[in-house]
Amino acid sequence: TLTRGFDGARERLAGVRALSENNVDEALREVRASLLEADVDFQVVKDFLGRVKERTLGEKVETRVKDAGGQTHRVTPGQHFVAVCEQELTELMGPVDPELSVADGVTSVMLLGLQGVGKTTIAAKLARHLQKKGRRPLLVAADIYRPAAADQLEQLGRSIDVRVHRGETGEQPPSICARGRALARDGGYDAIIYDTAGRLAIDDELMVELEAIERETRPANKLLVCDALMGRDAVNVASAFAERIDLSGLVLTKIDGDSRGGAALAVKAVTGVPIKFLGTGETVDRLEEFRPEGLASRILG
Amino acid sequence: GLLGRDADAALFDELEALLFTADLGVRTAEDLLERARREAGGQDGAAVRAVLRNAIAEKLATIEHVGEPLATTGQPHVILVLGVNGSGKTTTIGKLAARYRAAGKTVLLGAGDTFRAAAREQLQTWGERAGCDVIVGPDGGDPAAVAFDTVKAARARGVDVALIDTAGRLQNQAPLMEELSKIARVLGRDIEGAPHETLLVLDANTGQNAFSQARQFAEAAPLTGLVLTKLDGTAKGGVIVGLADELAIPVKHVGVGEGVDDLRDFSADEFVDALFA
Ligand SMILES: Nc1nc2c(ncn2[C@@H]2O[C@H](COP(=O)(O)OP(=O)(O)OP(=O)(O)O)[C@@H](O)[C@H]2O)c(=O)[nH]1
Ligand SMILES: Nc1nc2c(ncn2[C@@H]2O[C@H](COP(=O)(O)OP(=O)(O)OP(=O)(O)O)[C@@H](O)[C@H]2O)c(=O)[nH]1
Ligand SMILES: [Mg+2]
Ligand SMILES: [Mg+2]
Repeated sequence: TLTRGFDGARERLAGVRALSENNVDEALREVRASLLEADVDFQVVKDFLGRVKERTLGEKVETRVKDAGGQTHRVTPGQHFVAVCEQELTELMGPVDPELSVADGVTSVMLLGLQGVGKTTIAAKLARHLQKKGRRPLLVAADIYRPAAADQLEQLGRSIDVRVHRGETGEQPPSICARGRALARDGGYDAIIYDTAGRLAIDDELMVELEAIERETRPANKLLVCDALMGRDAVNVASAFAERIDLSGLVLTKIDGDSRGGAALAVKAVTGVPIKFLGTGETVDRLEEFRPEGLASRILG
Repeated sequence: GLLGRDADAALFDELEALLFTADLGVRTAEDLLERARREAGGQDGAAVRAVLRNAIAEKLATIEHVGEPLATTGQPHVILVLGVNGSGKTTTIGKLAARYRAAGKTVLLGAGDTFRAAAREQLQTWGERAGCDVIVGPDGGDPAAVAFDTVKAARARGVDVALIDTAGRLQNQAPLMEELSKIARVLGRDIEGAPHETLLVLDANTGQNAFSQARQFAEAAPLTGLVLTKLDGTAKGGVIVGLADELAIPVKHVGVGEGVDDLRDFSADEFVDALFA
């Protein structure tokens, strides 16, 4: 049933001689159902279908195209429709921008997001990623609430030979991060990753804490970590976080599951920042730089 | 109706958006709206809303847990807890342990997540908070062995309830799902009827993937209940409406926060109220 929508659209247009408002509307209905089932936000679906309709009916269809090998192929209206869908979706998901910003010679990253999305795991993955690029990273365990959170980051850090700075008993997260930053400066670390506690964007006290961490550390990169299993509320969550923190990018985790990850579309649309990385598994090597094409075809089904 | 066809269409568009944003899913939402149209189409907004609300409440009433939530059927009463990564299993076990302790029961926890960094330490902290011991195994060791050791110890010590934690896993990963089936089998081997409860912990933020989760976890180990966590957030957990139709697994508890007392029994009425809030 995951590929139903797109196959459905293809079926509707099989043998069609020319795209008309009628047959395009039918095909769009199939795509709509498929996208909604993939957790793509209602409004994003509406806008997307509107653009696809406009382009497929408005553009002159190239019925003969040359491929990369110089071979000429006949393109059916149905294939043209599918190609437009893919292009539009890829555009929605793009651009390709996995670069992390550097400030004062340091690649500083602050990770934030809801509970359980994969921040701590991403912190370790990013540390390893930067280490492989020749940087000397420091991990900062700024979650003082979750039982054994600092232990978790420490164990992950140990597995990749990356130092982890944790707070003293009773020390608050902004102070832990400020001292972590000082440690990085004095210790010659050229990358620092602040792992924060999972929080609800509607929890004002914790959002104030996040803003305090941001003020103390001025991270060059502020990444919202999102779970590919999330549904519609991802949009509300993302815009609530974006309201308080000036985000620089998104990380989408658990992409190794069978969720189609459509919520990512709306999150990208509402925050306007690029998806930088994908978490593709539980182990610390499972991090990929984001490529829009892969996710686009997965969401379309 | 009173306001004419345009108002009717606008009302149904608004209700459709409400249902979609609550994660009810296309098919469930369309069925419910179709029923609302049949029974109250042409009537005013309040009437349509009432029909919709009742239709949802009816579906959810079928998955409200029947009987005393803390009832035990075994000695020990064995509860296996499973679900995808980060859904709230370990935290939920901590909360359940505290509830059983408050009800005068003795509890033993099994640190069945032998894989993830500091999983054991996390559960041990909850054990301290709830006032119960935790049976552990070696790093990377066989989780079925820890499950077995836990129920064996529970029986030997005359403990009332054994809660078995498992590692998070994604349902499309066959070897991990087989590992889960093995844990469930091993439990049954040592204690007649174990696990007496098998709870799928589902994050209220989950979208349509919840259906795949419920189906595939149920295949690995027959589920007796769901725990819907993180309902203190903005997500409504509407996936359970469709799940009620498809799998009829009772929702036993809901998680409403990160503290030890943040667990409530599922109430269909409260859930529907929140949906329409
Ligand atoms: N399969 C899979 N699991 C992941 C991925 N990323 C993280 N996880 C798992 O998801 C669970 C939660 O990860 P954490 O890193 O603890 O999440 P967190 O956001 O730090 O959680 P809190 O600090 O409690 O908010 C763990 O079981 C991780 O192993 C991924 O890309 N794929
Ligand atoms: N707000 C809120 N957070 C919760 C709730 N239940 C659990 N959490 C948080 O969600 C995060 C993950 O919880 P865990 O108990 O580690 O989840 P898990 O399923 O055991 O995770 P893995 O073992 O890594 O698969 C933690 O930060 C918890 O505090 C809840 O009902 N509300
Ligand atoms: Mg964490
Ligand atoms: Mg756990």
